[in-house]
Amino acid sequence: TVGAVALDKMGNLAAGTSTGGMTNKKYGRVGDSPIIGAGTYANNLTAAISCTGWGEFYIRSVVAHDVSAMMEYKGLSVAEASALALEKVAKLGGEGGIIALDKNGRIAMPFNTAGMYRGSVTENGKIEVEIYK
Amino acid sequence: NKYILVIHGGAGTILKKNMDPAKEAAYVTQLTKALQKGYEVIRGGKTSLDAVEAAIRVLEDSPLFNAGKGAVFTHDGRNELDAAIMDGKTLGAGAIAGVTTIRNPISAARAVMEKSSHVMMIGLGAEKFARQCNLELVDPAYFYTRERWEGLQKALKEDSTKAVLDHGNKKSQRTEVAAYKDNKFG
Repeated sequence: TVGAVALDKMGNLAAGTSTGGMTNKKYGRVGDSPIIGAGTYANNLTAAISCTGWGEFYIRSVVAHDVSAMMEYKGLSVAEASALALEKVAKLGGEGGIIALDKNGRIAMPFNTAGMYRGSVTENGKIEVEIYK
Repeated sequence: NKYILVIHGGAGTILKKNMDPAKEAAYVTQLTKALQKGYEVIRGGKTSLDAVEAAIRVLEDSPLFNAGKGAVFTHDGRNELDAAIMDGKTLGAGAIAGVTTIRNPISAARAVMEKSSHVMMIGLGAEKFARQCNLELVDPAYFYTRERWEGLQKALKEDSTKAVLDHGNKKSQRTEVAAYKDNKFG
């Protein structure tokens, strides 16, 4: 699974996710990536979010929208909301990661696995790429 | 205004001890390329949607990631692809699922959002719509990579009833999914 979240010069947020799913999956199983609100969500009022991991748990926890909702209704920061949403996934037994970017350009990239391929670039062109915990 | 792009290429059992330097460098190169591509787009005054699509297309075209080329294989030996995109300004959204011939699924998701009144399309219908939108369609064999094919053979050999996360970790290997007795293992 791959994903991106972006904030443009007009102050607008967007999110996208694309995936090949799970090896050996059957029965037309679909994970969270194409489910709006589960693996992908964006709202200028809160954040843009893209998820990766065990799709069934992200769908059941409606993770991407949950991050946005906690920011909107509880006033949490993008970092607090993302961490909390991932905790709910872990409580159900799931694993994976989230990337999130809020309307002020704050970034959150929590994950509860050994690693996550991830990176960011800011307006001055500074690129950071990480793989491991 | 600030403009920023953040990407991911999947999470899971990604450990330095399991990664050879050449492979690590290849991942860093592709992630950097995706960031540069998206950055050029937003620095040039285009939209965050354009940047998201541009960055994800780079990762879909790279065989290193489980999306587009390099996708994992289903039990039936197919690459079934899914994608979604959402616009924070309008709350517009587009998604496709279970397609096997669309080269860049993220672009098809965006076409659903911008050129239809729907949010989600699946399977053959989504592919027919993509063709009508003049998106690039490829033979399913385009998505094949030896590494992912071998990953399927390994999963089938170990237990053909188990689906496998593309980077599942030790914990997930033992986790029982009670409903279908379908373990997950990396």
